[in-house]
Amino acid sequence: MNIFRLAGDMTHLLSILVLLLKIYATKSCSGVSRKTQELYAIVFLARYLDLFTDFISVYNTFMKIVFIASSLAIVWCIRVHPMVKRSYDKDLDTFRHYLLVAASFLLALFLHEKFTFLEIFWAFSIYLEAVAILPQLVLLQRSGNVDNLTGQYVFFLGAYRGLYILNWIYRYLTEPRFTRWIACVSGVVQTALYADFFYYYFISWKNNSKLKLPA
Amino acid sequence: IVEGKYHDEL
Repeated sequence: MNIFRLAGDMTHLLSILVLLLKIYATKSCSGVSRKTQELYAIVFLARYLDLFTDFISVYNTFMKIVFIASSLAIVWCIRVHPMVKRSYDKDLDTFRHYLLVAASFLLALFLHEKFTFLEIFWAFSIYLEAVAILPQLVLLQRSGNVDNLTGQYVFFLGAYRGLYILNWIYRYLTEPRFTRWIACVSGVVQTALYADFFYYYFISWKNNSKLKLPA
Repeated sequence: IVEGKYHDEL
């Protein structure tokens, strides 16, 4: 474990806590894409299939459970909780996210570490996570003004994988046989998708103005 | 942490 990966995991955890705070405090999910939340739930379920069979550390197991439980709880909130469900704007959240699931799974069938059930689902979860934010970014562009907590949620979610890239560079330089091409390339693509969001987020922070993504 | 296990990252 290195400082970049720990910072990345903590930033990821922070993004989830900010989203939970937003939903709990405002009893609303306005500006939040349910589809992105559903994709993330699939990402964690597909990636942590080895949760009970492969023990790495208490930290690793604990965080996997937190990520799975929180992503399912958020999807449950948006789908079932009467107050929150009412604020979900399905007319804005129209990204055809099942195409992202299909494309990622198809790619995982061709590009994986080993042709085994666990490795194909692991690669699938890596590819799916890279594009999971798309419905959310499209929703932000459509919904015009973005409330602070939602903006912070997306910012931390994008930053965590950026920190993981530093972690992969660090591990590549310090561990002899470290190669994680699938995770690295996918992580770079994932972080690049946030590029324009980061730009507008920085502008809004610098001008101390409301975050607004151009339509 | 058992480093080096294949998927030791989250």
